[in-house]
Amino acid sequence: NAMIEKAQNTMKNISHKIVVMSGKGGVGKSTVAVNLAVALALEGRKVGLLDIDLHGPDVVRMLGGNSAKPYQVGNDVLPPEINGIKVISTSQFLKDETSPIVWRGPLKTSAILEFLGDIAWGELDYLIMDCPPGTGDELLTVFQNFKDIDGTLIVTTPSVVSQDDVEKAINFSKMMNVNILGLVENMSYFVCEKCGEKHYIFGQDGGKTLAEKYNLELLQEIPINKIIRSNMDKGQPAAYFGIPDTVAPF
Amino acid sequence: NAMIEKAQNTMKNISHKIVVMSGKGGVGKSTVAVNLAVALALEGRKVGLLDIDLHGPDVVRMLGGNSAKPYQVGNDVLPPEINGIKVISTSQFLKDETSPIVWRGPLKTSAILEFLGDIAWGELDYLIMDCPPGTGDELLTVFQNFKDIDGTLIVTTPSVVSQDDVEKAINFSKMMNVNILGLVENMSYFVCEKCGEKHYIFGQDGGKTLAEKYNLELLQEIPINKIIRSNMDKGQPAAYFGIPDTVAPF
Ligand SMILES: Nc1ncnc2c1ncn2[C@@H]1O[C@H](COP(=O)(O)OP(=O)(O)O)[C@@H](O)[C@H]1O
Ligand SMILES: Nc1ncnc2c1ncn2[C@@H]1O[C@H](COP(=O)(O)OP(=O)(O)O)[C@@H](O)[C@H]1O
Ligand SMILES: [Zn+2]
Repeated sequence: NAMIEKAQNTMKNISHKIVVMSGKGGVGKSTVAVNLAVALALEGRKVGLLDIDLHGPDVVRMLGGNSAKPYQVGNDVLPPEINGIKVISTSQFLKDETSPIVWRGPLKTSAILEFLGDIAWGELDYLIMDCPPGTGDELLTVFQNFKDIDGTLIVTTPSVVSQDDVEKAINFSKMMNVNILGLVENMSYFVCEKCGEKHYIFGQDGGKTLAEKYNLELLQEIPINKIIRSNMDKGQPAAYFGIPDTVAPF
Repeated sequence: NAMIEKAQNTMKNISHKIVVMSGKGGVGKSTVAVNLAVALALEGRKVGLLDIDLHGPDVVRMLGGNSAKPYQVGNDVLPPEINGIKVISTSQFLKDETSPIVWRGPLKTSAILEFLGDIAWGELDYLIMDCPPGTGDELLTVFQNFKDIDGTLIVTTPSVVSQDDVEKAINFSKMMNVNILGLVENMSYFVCEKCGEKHYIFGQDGGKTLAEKYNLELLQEIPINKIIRSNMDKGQPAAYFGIPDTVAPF
């Protein structure tokens, strides 16, 4: 299939591909993916960020580039650069930002292949892929067509409910023979700014339990922090690096 | 198609159908769906809970019925009852709870139709449907095949990122001519138990802003509360009712 070949050709010019995933929604996949991309760009690497969470395309807002759209140069369509990062997301293709993406499986698959095959990403050191929750069409399209993925970063929160779904994502990665780089536990605890009390709002040790069970590395435990949420809402991820010890777990 | 007809026949015996959805993951859809179901059952109504979040089936654990499976009586397959609520979820059909559901769109569609058409739900006063994030196959299957849905409950958190995706879900509901019962804002604030300080961890007024913009009712603002999370992790939703003013927003 020509679309798959074009997408595979694009990937040949990209040294490292990292998939940020989780079986569970709302655990912080986009937050981790965006900050990983920014951290790598700050080190001077050529970084691309592909948002394959087609229904919930949040990375452009988080990076602060709501107005940047893909643009045509000759025959090529180029990804816009935001904060030095090349970004492609369904949010850039909507006539109106508030309209839903109402696609069934097959359309999602061809959209992902087009985002890779029809966009001139050029040479990249890293391509970070932000995924939707679940183990459906989007992830299958990536894992079935690209065999040289460096690995997955799997994000969880400490809660038992989150572990249930994240465990499925770990087994999915294994099933598809995709290396797991490690686990990231997000929203590990909250420290009250007023009195210093530490609150384990979403529970404790979800990341540790899964890391031990599957012999994975727990790369980082990121606390709940208002600055993280407000930076992402305002599109200022770089400012997030002001709290280096809680940032990109890499 | 015979499957659709069977599913539509099942729905004829159900008085009210409520779809709990959100464009965003991890905002508390399952938490709201499970507690709404429990609240209705506590009032003596006949309630069913259908989990169409096929990849992230959490409602059975939250209800406390991990071991309850669908069972055969004559020609019928009956949904198990947990806490007086009939429940069907993909988690009941897995050989091993940790294995992922690796289905593409068409399989998801037939699974949902089978969950309705091949299961003997009997007469119900309410069927609550817990949805995955996004506006893809699962929601399309429900909205395209069942025209007598009472309405959707749309769950958001206060954050701007969450509003982006939830706004798409609102427009999707409108696009499909499905009534919106109202918005529920979850994780509105956190009160430190030690010093009483109120923390707006995920921002403020996301629910109000959307409710005003789309002329919807903001049914409830549920605070972040450790008891809510630990009850759901332990499968004791009824205990949650110990804090009536923050519970099911109905
Ligand atoms: N450590 C954190 N502290 C506070 N808020 C966070 C943190 N991580 C993520 N968030 C917020 O939680 C919400 C969900 O995060 P997001 O990255 O969108 O998750 P996902 O991509 O898994 O759906 C967003 O509003 C985000 O700003
Ligand atoms: N108000 C709340 N306070 C504390 N934890 C909550 C609250 N609402 C939901 N949670 C927890 O947040 C996580 C996400 O909730 P869940 O209902 O699974 O969301 P969704 O169905 O939208 O993915 C779960 O671990 C749940 O226990
Ligand atoms: Zn305090």
